[in-house]
Amino acid sequence: PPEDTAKDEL
Amino acid sequence: MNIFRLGGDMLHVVSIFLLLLKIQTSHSCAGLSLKTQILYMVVFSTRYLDLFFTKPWHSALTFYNTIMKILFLSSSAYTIYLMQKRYKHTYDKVHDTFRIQYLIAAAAVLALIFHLRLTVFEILWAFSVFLESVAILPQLFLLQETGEVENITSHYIFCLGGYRTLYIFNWVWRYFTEHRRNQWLAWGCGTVQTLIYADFFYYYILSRKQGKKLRLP
Repeated sequence: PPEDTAKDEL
Repeated sequence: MNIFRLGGDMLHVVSIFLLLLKIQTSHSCAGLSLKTQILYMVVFSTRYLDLFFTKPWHSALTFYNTIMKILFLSSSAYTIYLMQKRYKHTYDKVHDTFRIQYLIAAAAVLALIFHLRLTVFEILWAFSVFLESVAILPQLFLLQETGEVENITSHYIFCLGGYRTLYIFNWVWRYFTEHRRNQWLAWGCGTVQTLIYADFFYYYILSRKQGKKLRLP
């Protein structure tokens, strides 16, 4: 599944 | 990483730097809400649990994120230490009365209802996102109570507001450049948070123009 974009943010 | 995200993060670092500079140079934490700082500490420590599971050297981005997460956690703890121990006598305890237990409870309930996957990690992550969106409220409440907006305190809030605004641009940018799952939870809460800052700036500028005390509705 595609990763969440917000998880690699702060 | 895009220019909006990087700019936003840098403004966040500047805001923390300004806060610590204010406390250290004036030897006082007057006008600052300890409750907001405690909320940020809770936000960071529930969101950055992945520090225990992620290899910092996995990629350039994880390395950058790891450094920033440690910086936010440690500066937040240091700010609380300064306010609660070293400059405790200057802390405006009488006016800093916002009931943060309600904010924490509301964020917890929302996180239990709205999360992406049913895991402890995901629920805590959602909790941190909900809580961050309202974490500045005790600080705004304190400013309203005292009516005084010191320049450096307002610069601190302006930087945080700028950081949130740049994050919205970052999300728009990522929406069009990346084909990944949309993060409705972070977007929604982030937008609410930015609107709170925008609302503050509006009344701040209004009160400056009229030369009156700050009045938030």
